[in-house]
Amino acid sequence: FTGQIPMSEEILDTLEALLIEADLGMDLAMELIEDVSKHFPISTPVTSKNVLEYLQKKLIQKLEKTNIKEVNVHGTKVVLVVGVNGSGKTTSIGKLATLYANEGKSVLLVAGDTFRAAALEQLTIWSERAGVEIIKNQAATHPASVVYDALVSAKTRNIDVVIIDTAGRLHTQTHLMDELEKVHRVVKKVFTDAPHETILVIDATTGQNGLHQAEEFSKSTPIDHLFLTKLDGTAKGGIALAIHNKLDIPVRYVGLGEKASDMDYFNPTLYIKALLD
Amino acid sequence: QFSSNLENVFKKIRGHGKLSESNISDATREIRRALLEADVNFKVAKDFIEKVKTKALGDDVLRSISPGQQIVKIVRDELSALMGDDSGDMHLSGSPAIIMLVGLQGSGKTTSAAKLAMQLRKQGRRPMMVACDVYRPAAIKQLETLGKQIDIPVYSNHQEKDVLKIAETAIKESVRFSADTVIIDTAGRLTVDSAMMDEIKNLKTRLSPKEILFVGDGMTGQDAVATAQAFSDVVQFTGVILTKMDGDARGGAALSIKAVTGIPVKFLGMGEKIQPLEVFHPSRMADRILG
Ligand SMILES: Nc1nc2c(ncn2[C@@H]2O[C@H](COP(=O)(O)OP(=O)(O)OP(=O)(O)O)[C@@H](O)[C@H]2O)c(=O)[nH]1
Ligand SMILES: Nc1nc2c(ncn2[C@@H]2O[C@H](COP(=O)(O)OP(=O)(O)OP(=O)(O)O)[C@@H](O)[C@H]2O)c(=O)[nH]1
Ligand SMILES: [Mg+2]
Ligand SMILES: [Mg+2]
Repeated sequence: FTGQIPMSEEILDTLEALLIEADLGMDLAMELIEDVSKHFPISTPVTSKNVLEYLQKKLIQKLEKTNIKEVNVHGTKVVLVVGVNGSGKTTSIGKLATLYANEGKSVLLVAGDTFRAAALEQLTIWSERAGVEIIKNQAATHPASVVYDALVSAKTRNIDVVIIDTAGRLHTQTHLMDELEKVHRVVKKVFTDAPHETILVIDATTGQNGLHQAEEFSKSTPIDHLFLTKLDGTAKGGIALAIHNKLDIPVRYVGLGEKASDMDYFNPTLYIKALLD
Repeated sequence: QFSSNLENVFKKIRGHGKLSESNISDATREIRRALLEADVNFKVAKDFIEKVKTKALGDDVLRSISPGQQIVKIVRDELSALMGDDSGDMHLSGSPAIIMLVGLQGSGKTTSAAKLAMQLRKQGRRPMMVACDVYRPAAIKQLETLGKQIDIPVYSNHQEKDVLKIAETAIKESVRFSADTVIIDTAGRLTVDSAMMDEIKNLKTRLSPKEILFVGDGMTGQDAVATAQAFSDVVQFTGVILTKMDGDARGGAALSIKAVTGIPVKFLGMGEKIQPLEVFHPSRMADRILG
């Protein structure tokens, strides 16, 4: 709407639709709408500009409440990448490897997906694209053994960054969540304060199940940041806001395509502007 | 969970005889919460609730001694009816019959292609698969590996970048493979990528697959509608496979996609293991959506 009109239930309903359609979920949407209706009581004269600017301000405030974990690691930095099937883990690792390689760091990729067809070949191609090394063991019966060997090697060779790829898994698969927990323990065996960064990869098209994913994965290995992928599509990825709001896990990276350079650091202001568009 | 919440809404008004507008609005709020938490699209949920409201204000409910139970039944029945029939039938005419799989990145197309091949063989057909994803690293290798695992022939060409040439050659070769069904796996793509949407439009135009299946991730949220609509506009798919339903996603996308495109979900992907897809049952899906 243009010009000043009185605040109404109708305007609040429109805002609610906007937030729910962006996958923020009912709880977060209602919390924000409540806030807006307190700030602009019914029949207060408002313009769409000041209502949206207020909402934008509130959303950015929410996103800035938890800072990203900036870990200055003396020695090898260990990054563990987890998430449900097809979310974009392997591709995102290729992007991160490229990022670190471009910073002049020595990078080692660990082929921790010992299960899926051609998973090793896929990660190998990414290691070649990024110009970094990869450690694998096709005979491995448990990903923890590949991870252990890779980390011991990285320690001896003083590798700057180790990025561990894991198989996709649903948080409802208990044995796979146990497997992840074991990988986490094995990482700690080699580097006591590792993983220095555990990234949960979340597809921007994910609905409310994303909250369950974050909650359950956190039980097997504490999650530091989200990598929100496929934001180059039509989905708004609002589930990442719901996860941040409920579990204090911030988005650190966003995926914007399928090439090595198609990633960026998460920018709350740009993201919220696009969300409310 | 949903039905007990709804029961509680009506427990408060038992013995008062007639249902009031506010009773109905309390009930619809409960229904809406259940649908949105299940990832049913916002607008689809709104339309659905209007339908339910009309039926809920009908005589059977107003005179019922347990209006809550009546409304639960209306919601369940309406949901199942909306999601179509549970036939899982595919159009398999043609020599060979051609099935094409399309969808967003990572939705489960390649895995579902193998599952489809396995169930068709169980049904007495002789399927082969075609690797038409020339973009994703090791995509061809992935389909070839799955083909070997289940002993289903895969046609591929690691040098050819034109997917139409790959598909056309595969169809010509189907006789040599003694295959009566050709399953085409395509690359994941975004609906906003016009070049990639043109690619599948072209495949459809030139190959005339009788069965085009949209493979959607079962945990998709509100975007299910926009994406399904876009794919339907470009290739008019004839069925949907909803994957990763072995998880705890409620699967509201099943309702959203059907409501907006009119195309039914035919199969569910229930795991990473290559096994036949599960046939879609609307009533079971309705219960799952309602939680
Ligand atoms: N458009 C787009 N596609 C992406 C993005 N990130 C990943 N993809 C694509 O999503 C698909 C799945 O990516 P993968 O990296 O294989 O996902 P994964 O999580 O490793 O999958 P699993 O190991 O099977 O669980 C591939 O087709 C990728 O190219 C992104 O940011 N944008
Ligand atoms: N748990 C579960 N995992 C599945 C199911 N279907 C596919 N997957 C997994 O989801 C991931 C992605 O599957 P793919 O078959 O590679 O998906 P895709 O659509 O071909 O991906 P792109 O070609 O990159 O677009 C893999 O890890 C599969 O094993 C399913 O029904 N249940
Ligand atoms: Mg992977
Ligand atoms: Mg594929």
